[in-house]
Amino acid sequence: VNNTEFLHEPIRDYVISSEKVAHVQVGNNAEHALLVLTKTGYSAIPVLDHGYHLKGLLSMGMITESILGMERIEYERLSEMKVDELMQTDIPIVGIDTEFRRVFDLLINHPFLCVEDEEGMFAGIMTRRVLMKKLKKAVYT
Amino acid sequence: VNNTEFLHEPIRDYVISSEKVAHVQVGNNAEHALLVLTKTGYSAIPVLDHGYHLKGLLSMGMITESILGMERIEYERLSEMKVDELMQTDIPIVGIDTEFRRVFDLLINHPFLCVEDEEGMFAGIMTRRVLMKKLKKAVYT
Ligand SMILES: Nc1ncnc2c1ncn2[C@@H]1O[C@@H]2COP(=O)(O)O[C@H]3[C@@H](O)[C@H](n4cnc5c(N)ncnc54)O[C@@H]3COP(=O)(O)O[C@H]2[C@H]1O
Ligand SMILES: Nc1ncnc2c1ncn2[C@@H]1O[C@@H]2COP(=O)(O)O[C@H]3[C@@H](O)[C@H](n4cnc5c(N)ncnc54)O[C@@H]3COP(=O)(O)O[C@H]2[C@H]1O
Repeated sequence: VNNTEFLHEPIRDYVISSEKVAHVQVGNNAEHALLVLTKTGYSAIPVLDHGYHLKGLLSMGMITESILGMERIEYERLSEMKVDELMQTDIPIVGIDTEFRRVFDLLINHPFLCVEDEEGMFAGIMTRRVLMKKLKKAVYT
Repeated sequence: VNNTEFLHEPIRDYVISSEKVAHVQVGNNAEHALLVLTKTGYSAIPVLDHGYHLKGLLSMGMITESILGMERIEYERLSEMKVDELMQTDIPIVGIDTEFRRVFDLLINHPFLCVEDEEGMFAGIMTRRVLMKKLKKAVYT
């Protein structure tokens, strides 16, 4: 009735690979990041360095929060702020061979997880949507 | 080994009730909405009318997309735009007695669902996180 064996499988074949993942780079300014987030339509995306290593996560909210002044929203400051100072850096990271049961635990509190390969390079992301499709197949098989 | 009977249960007892749900109201301007989204930290929230009926969903991205001008981001227009013209109105809605298996299907493509009671009033939301906790319990019991 149920097939939950996938929980012991590595996530490797289901990772959304890096070239499909919208991201920004360290050194980009906050206004550029706001444009990327708006045009891609994602609420949070990874921040990478020039060597394609994961440095943090950036959301629209982190950007707007930083310009909430006492009197007004200080939009003019966006072009002079870097994503480096706004991004969230304490983020969970998994490997391409991490098992699904481990990502299951983490995805309860995170909409997506960043995945690294064996060399520590950004390999892609694992999302709640991908996991939920696997779970649906498991409970209905 | 697995207990997926919860899939036939109504979501009623697990709905995050309306008084706990951050929202904005029709007629609010976009700058006010930007403040609410920033301060609550949510990426998308419901839009309600004054009778507490669901009218749409609003995200940070819908707001910023509306002010992307040819030359620059036109922040000054935010205070004169209403959430009504920016919100997404074609949204899935479920009832408090909808079964979990139905919300399971919908939550594959939506981070959360708005829930209505029998009178058509906004009753709360059902999130991916709540479903995933139920699923975890089901596959590990
Ligand atoms: N362009 C699109 N086409 C179809 N459906 C879309 C979509 N954009 C968003 N969605 C739907 O909305 C959910 C939440 O997206 P959000 O951007 O808040 O949150 C996303 C976003 O922060 C990140 N993400 C997903 N795909 C990404 C990508 N290609 N590049 C960068 N970040 C991505 O992972 C989070 C969870 O994604 P997940 O797929 O589980 O869940 C997605 C998906 O079900
Ligand atoms: N203040 C907080 N405390 C703890 N964890 C937090 C949090 N804010 C966000 N998260 C985590 O991040 C996930 C995505 O939040 P997001 O705001 O993009 O997307 C949220 C948001 O759009 C909406 N949502 C959730 N709770 C809400 C509330 N009380 N009021 C309004 N909207 C809510 O439902 C979506 C999915 O929520 P879900 O719980 O599945 O998933 C949440 C949760 O796991």
